[in-house]
Amino acid sequence: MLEAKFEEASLFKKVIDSFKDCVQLVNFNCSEHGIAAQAVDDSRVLLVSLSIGTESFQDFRCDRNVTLGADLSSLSKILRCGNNNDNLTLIADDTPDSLLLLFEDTKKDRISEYSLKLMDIDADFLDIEGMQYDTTITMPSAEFAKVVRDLNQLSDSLNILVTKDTVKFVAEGDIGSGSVIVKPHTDMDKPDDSVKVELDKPVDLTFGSKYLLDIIKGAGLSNQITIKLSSETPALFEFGLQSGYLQFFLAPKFNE
Amino acid sequence: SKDQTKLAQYYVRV
Repeated sequence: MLEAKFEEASLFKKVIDSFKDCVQLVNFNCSEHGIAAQAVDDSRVLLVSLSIGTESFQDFRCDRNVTLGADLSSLSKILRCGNNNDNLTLIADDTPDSLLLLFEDTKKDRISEYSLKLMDIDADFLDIEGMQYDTTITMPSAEFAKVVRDLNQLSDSLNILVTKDTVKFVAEGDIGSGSVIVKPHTDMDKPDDSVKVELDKPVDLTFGSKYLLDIIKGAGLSNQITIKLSSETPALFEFGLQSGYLQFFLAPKFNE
Repeated sequence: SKDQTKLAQYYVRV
């Protein structure tokens, strides 16, 4: 039996909104540690990995591991029916064919109950653990989102170059070119505005802008984004949750 | 222009 209660429905709504546009069918794996999911987009270029730890819930109970196969567009429709500050409880039995979503407005004594049909989803699971990265950048997620949106107007590719004291984003397209340089700094008053760069090796990588536009939809989850890059592996873009994370792994573009 | 690589080139299925 799964019974997972969010104090505010907004957290789960935001999490689902952050990746519903790039993947559609997702297996949510529920265990005593919380709820986790991994899914790859149709083009097999972008992977989403979600972990919601038990501390993100007001109450969490999961007696046996259970997989909830859901269509995110359907789940999203139901999530829109609840208010952001309603309590939201997810309920499923040990071999569920549906997921119960219970929204409770404790002030108004209103309880709304929805049932989402689940499905068997046959999806590959990729081993994304243990990768080595050459550089780790931590910066405000809103600033990263703006860079991606701005430079997307110029090109369908975004080049990221990292050296010891500079992160440079470059887009070159038919109408012209643009670049944004971000330098590490520490903001004592607003730590979330700080930019931090840890570098083992300089990095020069190019990514498809359309995937980056999907990734920045997670910016509402966290004030900061952590970006890990290596010339050998896909990039990791991570938004932290109070307990857990939403990660995107994006395969780079290369010259043949 | 550069070619888009796929995740399968980097990760093993489990």
